[in-house]
Amino acid sequence: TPRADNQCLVCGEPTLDLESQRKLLLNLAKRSILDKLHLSQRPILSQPVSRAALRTALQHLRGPPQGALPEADRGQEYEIISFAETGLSNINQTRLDFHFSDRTVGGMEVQQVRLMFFVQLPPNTIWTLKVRVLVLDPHDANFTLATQHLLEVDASGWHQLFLGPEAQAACSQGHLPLELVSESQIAQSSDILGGAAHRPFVVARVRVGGKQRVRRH
Amino acid sequence: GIDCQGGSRMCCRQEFFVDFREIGWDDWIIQPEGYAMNFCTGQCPLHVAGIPGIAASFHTAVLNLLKANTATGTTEGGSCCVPTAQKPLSLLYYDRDSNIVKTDIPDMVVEACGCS
Repeated sequence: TPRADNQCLVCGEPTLDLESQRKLLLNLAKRSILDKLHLSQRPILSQPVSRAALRTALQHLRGPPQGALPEADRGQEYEIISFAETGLSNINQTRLDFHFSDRTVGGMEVQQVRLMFFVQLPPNTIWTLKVRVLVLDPHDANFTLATQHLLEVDASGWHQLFLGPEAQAACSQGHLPLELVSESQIAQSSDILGGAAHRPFVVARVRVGGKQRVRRH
Repeated sequence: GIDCQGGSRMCCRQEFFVDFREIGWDDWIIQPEGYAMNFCTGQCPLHVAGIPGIAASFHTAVLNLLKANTATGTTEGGSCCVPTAQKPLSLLYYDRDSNIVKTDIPDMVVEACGCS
């Protein structure tokens, strides 16, 4: 604001005309930004960046696109536990059946299946166990082998075994039959049944496919 | 704060917007489109010294004016018109290697001015 004698109030210099003042302020703004970015001059782009790359970077910066449901809303995830029912068994072979009612897995996507089991072993022993995943053969209504896992258990306590896609498919159909075969004399496959407190169970992590919502069981 | 309007000579905030396109910086600065380089200007006579920004009221100013006038000789100065509220400037820009960089520069945008 010029004083009567047209000098700047603060610095006493003659006041600038508007255009010069504007240039001064623009230069001041440039200098201020470059200094804060620790740049001696403005960057010269050696190669242009594609619009697509820019859009992706901006999306990363702003988080999920507007309107997209956050992960949890896109489908709720549950863990469904099913305790083993024992089927036929002999000394070194035991059949376990896990059932899921239509109401619980119907319309759900089974993402992961874990078998949890408890064993009691003598110290310093390793028990070799084969876990077979069975499927129902549509032709003759018998169970056939879908896949098998070989386990070496070296300590007493609870153990878990992640089962593959065959087991996931079986769970989504409501019934997962497993067959345990003991490969050594250390223990019998039926030992895995344990008492009521140590009954084997399966944990199926499922995601609601959006068709229906089911409460946690 | 008091925004500068018309012929006010008192300490106020002068808005000044730098359009990056106008200065040819819109090729390397992606966001935002410009920078509000507001600044503080105007007088801080004795009776408003020490009353930063919106806390000043007409009643206080008048009372202070009376006090100041009774003080021997009112001299200007000793109190400057300075920013009392500022906010950062968030920039998204390309660096020399065409990487996309995001930086928040603190205290770059003056929101309010007052007399120190």
